Amino acid sequence: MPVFHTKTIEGILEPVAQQICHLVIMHEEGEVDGKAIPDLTGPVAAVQAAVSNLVRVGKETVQTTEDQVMKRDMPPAFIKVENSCSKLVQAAQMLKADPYSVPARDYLIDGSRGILSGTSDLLLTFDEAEVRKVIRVCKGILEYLTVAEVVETMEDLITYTKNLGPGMTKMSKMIEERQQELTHQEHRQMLFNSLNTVKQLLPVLISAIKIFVAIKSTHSAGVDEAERNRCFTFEKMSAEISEIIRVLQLTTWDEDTWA
Amino acid sequence: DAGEMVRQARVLAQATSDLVNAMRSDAEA
Repeated sequence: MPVFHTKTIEGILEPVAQQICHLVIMHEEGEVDGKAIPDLTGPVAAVQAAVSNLVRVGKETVQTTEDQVMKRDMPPAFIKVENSCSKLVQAAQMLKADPYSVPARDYLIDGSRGILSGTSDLLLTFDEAEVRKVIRVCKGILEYLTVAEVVETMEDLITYTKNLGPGMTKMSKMIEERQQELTHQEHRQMLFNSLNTVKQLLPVLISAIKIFVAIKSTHSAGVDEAERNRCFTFEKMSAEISEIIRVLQLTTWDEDTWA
Repeated sequence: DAGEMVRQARVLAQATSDLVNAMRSDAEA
């Protein structure tokens, strides 16, 4: 089961996570006991600068976003990263005084882990906001699909198709991009399948509306059946888009719990 | 700017990686 939710986050955090993991093992197995750790002021200063930049950009993002969940969730991650960085600075100072300091070593490991965890929280919070953008577009499509019920003339149908088309294209593009980003294979496949179904149903829906409008305008027999067919296609599309919204919000842990 | 957040996170991850490497290499040496 993938540890990181998206390829972007995985690409950023996987390498350093492995290194910290190895360091912790060395530490726990006593491989570093009795060994001097030289001056780490330089590398710690680099981390400090990077934390400062990340938090600055993060705070700018929080100030400009309209996403209230991100405004609420991101600040704790800033604090976690900043506190972890303080531990690293303190550890470097302690090591300068005593290169064999065991507490300093603990601080280094805790600080590194905290940086990793805080950065992961930041990236996940940001990623969840990106997902909410996709979901907003999906919900817009769901809403516009309901307008199919009131299309009763060919002019209405032309307008409806002109409006629905670009929205569907945008939704499809966003979902395809998201699908590529996911590390969880089952979630990718679920998104792919549902989106495929929606794409296939779109022309079917337009056709069903067209038949309904044609029969209704000529007062021919079969209006009810045409209406049922239109409703059936509309409901299938809505169900698939709702499934897409559900899957977009799944995380690896949900899958584990379900399993 | 979506990309800027990710860029800065990448820089931080690399800086942390460099720090951990500095700690590990001396320990291993």
